[in-house]
Amino acid sequence: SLTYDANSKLLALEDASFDELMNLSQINKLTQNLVGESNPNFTPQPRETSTVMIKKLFETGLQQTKQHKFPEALKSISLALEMSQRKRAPWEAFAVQLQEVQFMLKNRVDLCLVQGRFVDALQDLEFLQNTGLTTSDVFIRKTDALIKLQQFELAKVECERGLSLDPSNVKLKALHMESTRRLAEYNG
Amino acid sequence: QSYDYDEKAETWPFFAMAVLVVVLLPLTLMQIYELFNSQKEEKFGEQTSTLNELNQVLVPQSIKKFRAKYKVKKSGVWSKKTLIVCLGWCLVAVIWKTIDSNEAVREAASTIFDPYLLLDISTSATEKEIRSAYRKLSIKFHPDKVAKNLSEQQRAVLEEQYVLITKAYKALTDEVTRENYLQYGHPDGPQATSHGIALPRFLVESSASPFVVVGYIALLGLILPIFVSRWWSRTQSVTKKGIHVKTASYFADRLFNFKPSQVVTSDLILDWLSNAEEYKIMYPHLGPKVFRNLLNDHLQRASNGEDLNEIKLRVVAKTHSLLFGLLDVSTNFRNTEISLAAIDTFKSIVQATPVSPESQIFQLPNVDQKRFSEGSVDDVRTLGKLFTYDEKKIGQILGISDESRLQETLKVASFIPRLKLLKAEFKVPGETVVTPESIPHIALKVLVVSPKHKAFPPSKFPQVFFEEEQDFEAQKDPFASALEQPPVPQTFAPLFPVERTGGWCALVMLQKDGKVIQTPLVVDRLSFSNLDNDFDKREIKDVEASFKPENWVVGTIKIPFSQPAPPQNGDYFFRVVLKSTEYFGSDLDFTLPMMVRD
Amino acid sequence: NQAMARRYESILTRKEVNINQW
Repeated sequence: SLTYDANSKLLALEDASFDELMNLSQINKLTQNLVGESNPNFTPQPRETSTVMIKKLFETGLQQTKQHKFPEALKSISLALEMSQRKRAPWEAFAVQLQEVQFMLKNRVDLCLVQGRFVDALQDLEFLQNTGLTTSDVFIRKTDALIKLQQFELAKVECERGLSLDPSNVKLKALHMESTRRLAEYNG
Repeated sequence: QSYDYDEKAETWPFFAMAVLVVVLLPLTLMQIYELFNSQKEEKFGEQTSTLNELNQVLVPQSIKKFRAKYKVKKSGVWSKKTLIVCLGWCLVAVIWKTIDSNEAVREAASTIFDPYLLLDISTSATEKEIRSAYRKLSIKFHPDKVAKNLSEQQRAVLEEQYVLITKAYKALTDEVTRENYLQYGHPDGPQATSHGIALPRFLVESSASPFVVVGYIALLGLILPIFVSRWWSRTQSVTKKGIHVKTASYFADRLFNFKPSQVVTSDLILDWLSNAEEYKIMYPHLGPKVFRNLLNDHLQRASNGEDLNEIKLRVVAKTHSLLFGLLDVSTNFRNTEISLAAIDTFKSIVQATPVSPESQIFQLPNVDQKRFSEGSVDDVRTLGKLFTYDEKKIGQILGISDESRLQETLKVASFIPRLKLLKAEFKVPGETVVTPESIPHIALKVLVVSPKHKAFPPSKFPQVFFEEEQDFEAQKDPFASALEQPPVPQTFAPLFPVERTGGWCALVMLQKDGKVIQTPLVVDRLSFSNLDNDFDKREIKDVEASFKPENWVVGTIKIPFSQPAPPQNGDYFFRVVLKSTEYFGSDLDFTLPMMVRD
Repeated sequence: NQAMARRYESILTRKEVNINQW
């Protein structure tokens, strides 16, 4: 039987099947976000207050980058990203949210690469690829990160895919030669 | 109301013999065929006989016991089936004798009208022969021409004979009579026919009849449905790829609900395998966690107690079909990550080595993993890199101090095949380019080399080595040339429960979206003879001088392409992956453009 | 929206897996 807890505002179901549980968790998540919504006339438009906060943090990050304060810049931008994940309601326009995240991630990737944090950069680059950003600069950076991580087979696979989408890219061609050479060395 | 019964055993023996022969003839033919075929069976190539030896020597006792226990007994000449077939034919002979010695049957046969017999001619006699035979006999048997001093009886017999001869002649020549003969078997038209039950009376009407009824009920109501339902459920419960339908639907469910946020590792694949229906059927009292742990134990080469060991080995042996089943499902869902991970998991199970950067080294026998991890001045992770050092140094790196064991390891390492790509293209049979909407296939020229061989550029091979027959036969079936190669030798896998052979799985992905576009092709025909070549990278100083292309056998791999070429001209990029199901370090991964031109 | 959130959340897990793998 379905029960409703008036305090937490959550629904629960005894002996729920897998599909029912999924449904319930979706409803509960929306409910929790609704409860936290202060504006009674909310719309899918991204909340202005959140946007301002995120933008401010991001701009701080950019400033610090200009000043070559890379670790601090990384922190600021990461915080901005965290905000964009936490402070946005599930019903806010996804397209806007995604663009926001992707834009910030691109900056974070470069900051990570500059500081030699290759595994972190790789994660962000994979996120960008998974969410539809398949431009050459993503492949260039990912190949570079993989080479630095000594994953030469994976690097070769990446730059070959990059070249398939942009066959005349000079940088990718150079990276392909490098990853092939390093792979041959790796194999004695 | 009243039936004629087969009291004189005229009919039922024929029926019984017919049934027996219908069953025995195909069975006998099958047995003879199997007998001859088993002697011609293609043996594992003698190419790596040294490795076969080691394959036997290095098998641990527990696995030897397991293999002996589950060995498929090759049925030789004297098997149960042969015995049944022989008995069957004996029975046929007995029935034949019964029919032969049966007076009633002979009598019935004698009333059969046979014009050829009456006229004393062969069945293939011409009209002329028939006429001349008739003339001769009619003169002999004509009532007027017959001898005068015969009794009434004798005369009557001769007259009857004369009538029959005339009828025989008419049956073969006269239209109406011939019609009658052909239709009813007698020139006078339909004869008296009797209907009855082809069983002796005692079975039907007297005390034995209830048994007959019960027999029929048992046959039709019990035995037949049991056999049919068993066969039906067995067919229904297994998919085309040989896995249980429940397992297949479990895999399909996992893939359908696959989220990109899920990380794909060998562990995930093993988790999925542990939930296979086959395991539940084999060991209903054990759960997926147990199977998962057993698979883990196998990868860690941990030994369990005797009972658990047998369960573990059976579980491991089953992974072969399960993984191929999973691969089939994942390629149908176009999931690249899962497909590649499944094949890597396959390798790790065959070699009893977890997937790690050092897998190529740890798959070798006698390696001291601790000493390897602690030592290693240079980063040695691949077999190719290992062979850049001299034997003594390799022994130090691998932590093997015993000379004979080191030699064993080196033998195995040098026979692990590497694929070297010489040429790759999309080919349309009979055309020089790939035209829009044509049906291309992927034609590869590869070289199977040893990790200790020195590398040389593919350009060292003159073009003529890559050329193939372009005759009509080749165009009709472009894949025939690949199938003429010898089957791959037995895999070196002393820790796998069953002796096995295996090659590579060819996967094709579309570079645009990175997804698999067709089900995998199993490549299990390639010549491994190059592995014996003496071309050690530590000894060859001048590749130009030392390399002789005629010493090397070029392998062919043809991968069918599941879709026609795109309708527009342009360059389309595909990623071809040849992943070995047996060894680490044997894979090939490259991009192949399809250039569609008019 | 939730799919993206899940994917973002998985970044740390993936990082760990990669470090273990390599």
